[in-house]
Amino acid sequence: VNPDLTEERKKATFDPFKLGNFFWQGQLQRRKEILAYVEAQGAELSPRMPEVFMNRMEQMEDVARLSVAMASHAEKVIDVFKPEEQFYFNSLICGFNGSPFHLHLIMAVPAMINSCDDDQATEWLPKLLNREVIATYAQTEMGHGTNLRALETTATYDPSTEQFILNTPTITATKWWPGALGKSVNYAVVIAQLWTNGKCYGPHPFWVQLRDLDTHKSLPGITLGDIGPKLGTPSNDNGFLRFENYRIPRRYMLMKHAKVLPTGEYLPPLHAKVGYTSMMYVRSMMIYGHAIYLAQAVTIAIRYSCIRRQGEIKPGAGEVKVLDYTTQQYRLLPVLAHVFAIAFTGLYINQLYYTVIGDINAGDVSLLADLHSLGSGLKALTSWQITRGVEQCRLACGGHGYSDASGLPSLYTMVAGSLTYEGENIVMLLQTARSLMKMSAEVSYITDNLEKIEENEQKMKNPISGYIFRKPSISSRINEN
Amino acid sequence: SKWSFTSGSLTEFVKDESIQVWYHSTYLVELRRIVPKLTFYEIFTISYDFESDWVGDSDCVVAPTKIFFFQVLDYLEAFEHNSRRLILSALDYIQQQKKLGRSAEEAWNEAGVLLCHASKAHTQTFMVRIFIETIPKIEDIAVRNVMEDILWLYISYELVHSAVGLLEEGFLSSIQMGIIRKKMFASLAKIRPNSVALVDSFDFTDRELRSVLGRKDGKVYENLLEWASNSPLNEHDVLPFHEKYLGSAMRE
Repeated sequence: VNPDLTEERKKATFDPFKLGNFFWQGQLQRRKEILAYVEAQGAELSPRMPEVFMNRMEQMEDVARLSVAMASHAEKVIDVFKPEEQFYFNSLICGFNGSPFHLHLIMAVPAMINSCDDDQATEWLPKLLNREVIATYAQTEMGHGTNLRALETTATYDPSTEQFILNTPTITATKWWPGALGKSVNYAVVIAQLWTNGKCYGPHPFWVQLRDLDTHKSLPGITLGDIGPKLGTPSNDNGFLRFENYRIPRRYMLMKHAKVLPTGEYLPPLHAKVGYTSMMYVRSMMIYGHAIYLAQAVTIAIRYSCIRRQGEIKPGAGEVKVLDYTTQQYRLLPVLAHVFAIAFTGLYINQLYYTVIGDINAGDVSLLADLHSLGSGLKALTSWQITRGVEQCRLACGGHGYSDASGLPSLYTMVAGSLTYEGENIVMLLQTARSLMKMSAEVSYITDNLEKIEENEQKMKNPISGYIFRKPSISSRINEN
Repeated sequence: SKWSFTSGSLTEFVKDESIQVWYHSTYLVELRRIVPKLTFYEIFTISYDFESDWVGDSDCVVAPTKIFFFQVLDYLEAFEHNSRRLILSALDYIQQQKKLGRSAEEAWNEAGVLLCHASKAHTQTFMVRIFIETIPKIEDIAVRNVMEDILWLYISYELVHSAVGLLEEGFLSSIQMGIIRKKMFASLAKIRPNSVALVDSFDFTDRELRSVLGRKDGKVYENLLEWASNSPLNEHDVLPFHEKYLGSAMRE
C-alpha cells in the first residue's frame, strides 16, 4: 500500500467499518459476502476488458453476456427481493454503464407491482422476476418529456373486440427511452392517453409486448430502433418506439387503480396521482443512488489527492500532498459532506415512499401529494449537486481526472444524465413550487380565530413544511446561544 | 439563549466527559427508538427536561451534545427563514401579477424563476433538517463526532452560498456571516485528518470504482501503465493508416 495512504489511515479518529455499516444500513458484511462470491467466479462475471476500451457494439455484447451470467448466479448469492442487494450485485458485474436488466429491475418490476391488479400480478410478475421476459418503461416521447399530460400516444378501447388500439399519431409522439427500449427488451410498460366511449381519461399504463418471444423480431404494427450514441450509459441503447394500430387485449391495461370494464365504462382511481407511484419509487431510489455515485467520485479524488504530491507550502519542507492545500480541501470536503446529506435524505424519502404505498393500499392518500412534491424537488437539487460534485472531483485530479483511467468521465456522464432523466429539473422544481404555493396561501401568523390558530399549530407539526407556518424571527441567533 | 453555557460550572460538573457524552447519546438514541415519530424539536424539548432533572434546575450547565444542538438549530432557523422568505415572496409576486390583470397561468409563468428559487431553498432546508435529525441516531461516539464535523461543514458551506437574501434582508449580520465562514474553514481543518478514513468507510472496492486513481492501495502510477496496455492503439508502434495520410503528407 502506498505509504501516504497508510499514514492517512492511521490518523483516523473513528472506525471506518462502523461508519460504513451506518451508511449502508447494516449491510456492510453482506456486501463483503456478495463481493467475495462475485470475485470467486472470475472471468464469467467480469468484463472482458475495461469498458472504455470497447466500442458501443462490443460494450452492449459484453454487458448482455454479463447480464445472463449474472441472472444465472443471482439466486445463489442475493435475496432477489431486496433492491439494495440487486443493485450492488448488478453494479459489481455490469458497472454503471447500463444493462438490459437494470431498468427491468429498477423500473419495470416496480411499475408492474404498483400498477397490476391481483390477477395481472399473478400472471405477469413471476415472468418478470424469473427473467422470462425483459421489460422497460416507455413514458417519455420525443416531443414530450416530463409533461405527462401532454403525451400523445393513444390507447383507444374497442368494445366490439375488447381490445385497446395503440397508435403513435405524430412524429413527436414517438416513444423515446434511452434505457434498452430499442434493441434489448421484448415488453414495456407503455403510458398512453386512454380513450373509451369517445372520451379521453388521460395517461394510463399498459403492458405491451413489443417483440416476438422466439425470434426477438419486432411485432407487426410496432417500429423499434436506436437513435444513436448519447451522454453516458453506453451499454444501453437509445431506443425509440412507434405504434400503428397495434392491438392489445383489454386486460393489458394495468388496472390496480383505474379500470375499463368490457363495456368501455371507465372506473377512476382513488387519487389522481396514484398513477405516478412508479415514478415516485424511482425518484426515491434515485436520491440514495445519487449519494453512492458522488461517494465513488469523492473517494477517487480524496485518495488521489493524498498520494499526489505537488509544490511546497513551507519553502524547503518538501512537496506536500495536494489535499494539504486549503483550496483542495475547500473543493473536495464539501462534496464529501454532500454525500452524507444526500444519502440520509435518500433513506428518509425511501422510507416515506413505503409508508405512502402502505397508506394507499389501506385507502389513505393524504401523504401522496407531499411525497410527489418533495420527491420532485429532491430529484432536481441532488442531481445538480452530484453533477457539480463529480465535476469538482474531476478537476481536483488535474490532468488525470480528464483521463478515463480515473473513472471520473464515465461517472460524470452517468450523473449528468440524471439532470434530465426522470424529469427535467426546472419542471421538477415547478412541481414542488405548485404545492408550496398552495400551502403558503394558507399561512397566517396573526389571527384571533381560535380555529385558525389550532389549524396552524397542526400544520406547524408537519416535518416537511411546518416551518412555513411558524412566525419568523426578525434576526438570526447565530453565535448568541 | 436563557440556557447559557458557563465553562466553570461545566468543568466542575463534568468529571468524565466521555461518560456524559455517552449518557446523552444513549438517551437521545433511546428516545428515538421508543418514539420514532418524534420530530427533532420534540426530542430536543424532552431531552432538555430530562437533563434538567438530572442536573438540577438551578445549574446552568449545558452538556456538549446540547450545545451542539443549540447552535445547529440556529443554523437550521436561517435555512428555514430563507426558504420561507422566498416562498412567501413568490406567492406575493404572483398575487401582485394577478392584481395587475394577468391570468393565473401568466402570473405563474412570470414568477417562474422565483418559484424555482423557492423550491430549491425548501428542498435544501429539508435536507439540512434530515441531516441534523440523523446525528442522534449514530450510536458510536467517535463516528458521531466526525459526523458532527461533517454536518457543520455542510450547513456552514451551504449557508455561505445561499446567504445573499438573508444579508439583504438583515436577518444575518455581516459579523454573523464572518462567524459562519470561520466555522466552515474550521470544519475543513477538523475533517482533513479523517478524510481518507471517511471515504474508506464507503467500502468501495477497486472493482466498483473502476478507477486507477482511486485504487485502495494507492499504487496509481505503476497501474496507469498497466491500464494503458488495454489501449488498442498500443498494438501498433506505427498506426496502420499512418503512411497513407500523415506520412505521405509530411514527405510531400
